[in-house]
Amino acid sequence: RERGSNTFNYGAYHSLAAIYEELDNIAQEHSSIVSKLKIGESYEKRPLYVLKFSTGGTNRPAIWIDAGIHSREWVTQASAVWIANKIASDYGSDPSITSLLKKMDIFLLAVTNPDGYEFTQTKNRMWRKTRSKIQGSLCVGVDPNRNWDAGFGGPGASNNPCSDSYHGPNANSEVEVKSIVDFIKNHGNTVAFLTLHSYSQLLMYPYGYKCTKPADYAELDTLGRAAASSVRSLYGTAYKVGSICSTIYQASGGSIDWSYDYGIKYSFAFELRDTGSYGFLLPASQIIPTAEETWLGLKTIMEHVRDNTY
Amino acid sequence: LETFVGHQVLRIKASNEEQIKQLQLLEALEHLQLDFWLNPSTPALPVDVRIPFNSLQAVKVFLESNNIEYSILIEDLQVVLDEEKQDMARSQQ
Repeated sequence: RERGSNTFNYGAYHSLAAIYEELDNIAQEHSSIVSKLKIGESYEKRPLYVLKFSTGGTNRPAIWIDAGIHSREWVTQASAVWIANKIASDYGSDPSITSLLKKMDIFLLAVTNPDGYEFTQTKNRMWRKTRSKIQGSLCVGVDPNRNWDAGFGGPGASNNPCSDSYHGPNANSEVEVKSIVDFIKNHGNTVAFLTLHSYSQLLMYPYGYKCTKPADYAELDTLGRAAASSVRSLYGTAYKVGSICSTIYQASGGSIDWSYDYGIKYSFAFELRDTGSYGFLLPASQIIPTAEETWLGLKTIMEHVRDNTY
Repeated sequence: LETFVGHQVLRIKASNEEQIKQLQLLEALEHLQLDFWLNPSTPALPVDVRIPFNSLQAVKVFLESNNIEYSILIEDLQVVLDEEKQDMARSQQ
């Protein structure tokens, strides 16, 4: 059993149990600002743990960050654990994070799809979807990033349950998705929604389910480019910036389209780096560099959010 | 446990929209059991696809006969997964 954050190896991939244990360690070692919430359970009844970073106040504006919605993209969950420790340990010493947490809260869901993650660790490393079993369906699982109530069932998602981009029987059919939607609706004051995927070095903003520009296009594009240059400043990782539709393709039912239409202006999806030869099977030696550069991009966005509350 | 011995991951470079369309056709052929890691979208972005061993020949013939450029991103997927597992075991120690 791995004990204490100072012994946890952030530069390695870990089992779900080890990740959950490290989230506990971070919460215990920084209990003045970090608490662990359970926002729901997955289809197979695994807890969905969110770390809340807060210095008090009531119902402060909040930033939402999630990782691992596509379970096989291990570098995103690993980066999220590193980022959790970074926020907790930098508070009080990093003026930017310290001033941010004086005004706002951060919620971080490191493993958005625990059933899928466990399955990649034990049965099929290539698994990407949830593990829900749909009545009468031949195949298992729904693509949780096609299941949000945003252009649901439209182009760029499949209605074939055996497809890796199957959108599911209806929006929010996946309890992992519904738990986040309910949490954000109950919270009522989320002002940024940031989600980590991998790979192909893209920083995207809405929309994916349609190819029209969002109302805040100019601000999101400028902010996205600033964040991408912060990412690039560390190791030269070059990101492309743009809307989902113009950058890759039309994809309906995606999380940041839902969050943006729900009124969360600062909605971005990161597609983290690939070394150019492993796709999402990024070697563990790349975890920390990836997390460090991603953190700079996230920070750029979060500082803008802090200084431009709406 | 699902294993991937002999599976290859190809990085395909479409040179125009026509070739993107051909790759999207390929995506629809379910019997090939292709797993697109990066779906065909624009010629500016590569297309990465995991191909099971018994579909490899057919797909490579298709790409070559349509002059669609590709390179091998991962020669044998199971080798990479085994290294990853050893890596995890080492770090746990």
